[in-house]
Amino acid sequence: PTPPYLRWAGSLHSLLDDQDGIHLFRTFLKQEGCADLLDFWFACSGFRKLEPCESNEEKRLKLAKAIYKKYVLDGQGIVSRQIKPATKSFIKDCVLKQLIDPAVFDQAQTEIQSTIEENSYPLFLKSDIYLEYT
Amino acid sequence: IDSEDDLLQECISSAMPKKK
Repeated sequence: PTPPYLRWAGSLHSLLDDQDGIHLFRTFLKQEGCADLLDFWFACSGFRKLEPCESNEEKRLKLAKAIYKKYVLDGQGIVSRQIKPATKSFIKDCVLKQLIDPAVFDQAQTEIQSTIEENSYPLFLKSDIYLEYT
Repeated sequence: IDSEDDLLQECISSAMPKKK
């Protein structure tokens, strides 16, 4: 069988599908000062999993606000700087109008995923932290 | 603030793979 660390090099998806891979990648991102990219990516996935039913509405709204406040609102933050202005406006509108679709963060997640795939992920595969692990 | 952070952490953890 292929060792996990070789699978991690196959695709970002393989890396993010493995607990050890996530842990190592997050350690790397933390060193680079951009662990928020990964946290945001998982927060978007977690939010989408929350079912929009009556008993969940308060939680969903609170969570959407928390994600917005922590990652999107702060224009200096690494996540906010990588999300397109139109995408940020869309999220802001949804949060302010309290119309929170499960897919509200999907576009932002896609944009952050592209940033990770184009920048952080290739750098990780060349990093000391990954090479030492292998 | 704490409960917001807890909610966020719970959300992030819920999206991570559970088993290896």
